[in-house]
Amino acid sequence: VKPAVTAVAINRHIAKVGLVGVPDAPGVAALLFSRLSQRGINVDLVFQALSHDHLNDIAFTVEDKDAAAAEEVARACLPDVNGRDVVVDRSVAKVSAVGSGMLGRPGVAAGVFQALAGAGINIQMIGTSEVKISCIVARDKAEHALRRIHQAFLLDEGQAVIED
Amino acid sequence: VKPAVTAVAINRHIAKVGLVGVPDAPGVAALLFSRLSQRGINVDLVFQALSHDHLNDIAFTVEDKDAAAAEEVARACLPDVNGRDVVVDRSVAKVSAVGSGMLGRPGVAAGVFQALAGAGINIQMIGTSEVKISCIVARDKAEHALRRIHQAFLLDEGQAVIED
Ligand SMILES: C[C@@H](O)[C@H](N)C(=O)O
Ligand SMILES: C[C@@H](O)[C@H](N)C(=O)O
Repeated sequence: VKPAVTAVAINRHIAKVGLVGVPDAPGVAALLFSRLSQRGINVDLVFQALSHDHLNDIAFTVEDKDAAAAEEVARACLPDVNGRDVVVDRSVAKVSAVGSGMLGRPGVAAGVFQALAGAGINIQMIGTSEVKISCIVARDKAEHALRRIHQAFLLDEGQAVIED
Repeated sequence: VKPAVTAVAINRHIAKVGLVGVPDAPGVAALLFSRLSQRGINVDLVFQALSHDHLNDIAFTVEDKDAAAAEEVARACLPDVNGRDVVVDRSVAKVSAVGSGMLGRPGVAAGVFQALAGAGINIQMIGTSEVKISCIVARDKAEHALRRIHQAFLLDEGQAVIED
């Protein structure tokens, strides 16, 4: 049986930026990401979950070096999309568990989340694909998170990567 | 220059389930996904963005056939995690634009979002990876979304897939 998780990596050079309380209406995401791209800002991951009362948040991660510019762009968008606030956290990290057919295998996500929970590491944001589960955590917890997932999935040295 | 988007696919046999207003504290995601996995439910994508006042939402998608069971599991978790509500929407679809190095290329996400915005298609949730941008939209908009992205990125017939 192919192992569920074949590697875990952390990236401690990312920042979280969020546009809070934007109308859940067509065009809002398009406007934000068009302006980010016009500024040449590379977006790492995008996180948008449930809306409430026709409002939603759009969060994304960028490289540390782009955090100031990304915040400027987000703040400039606020009035144009009638959004409520912008939040920025430059003390985060991305922890990614890589595998194959992960989400088709019940239990892999649970295993990743349990590895972090058991160490008291809070999962701030979650993004997934068929081959990767990414958790945004506090930067000072990232290395511990790496070890926890490494242990939980019995990985060897080369499979736990600090991607900074 | 390698094209940014090489295929677009829709899946109209998925349902959205969300756990609303759960404590943003270690162990909550682990509990939910452990219980889903114990029930043998395959999770497609997981969506968790910004927390507010130490509360967050955790949304995920499952195959239609697992929607009832997933809702049961989520509701059973509510008291154990001190969550506020469960939401379910069985009339959604996933629209995925596939490429390579997508998020390292500013403008690709904007292009996908603009393609949908231009047709008045609301993006309910967003999940990304380096090779895929997935948008959850209303099921009755999915085919139009497929055509819009197909046109926007000049894809040929074989690159626009109905994955149902
Ligand atoms: C919130 C944002 O994603 C909005 N729903 C849009 O479609 O642009
Ligand atoms: C909301 C949920 O993800 C919580 N932060 C946890 O770590 O489990």
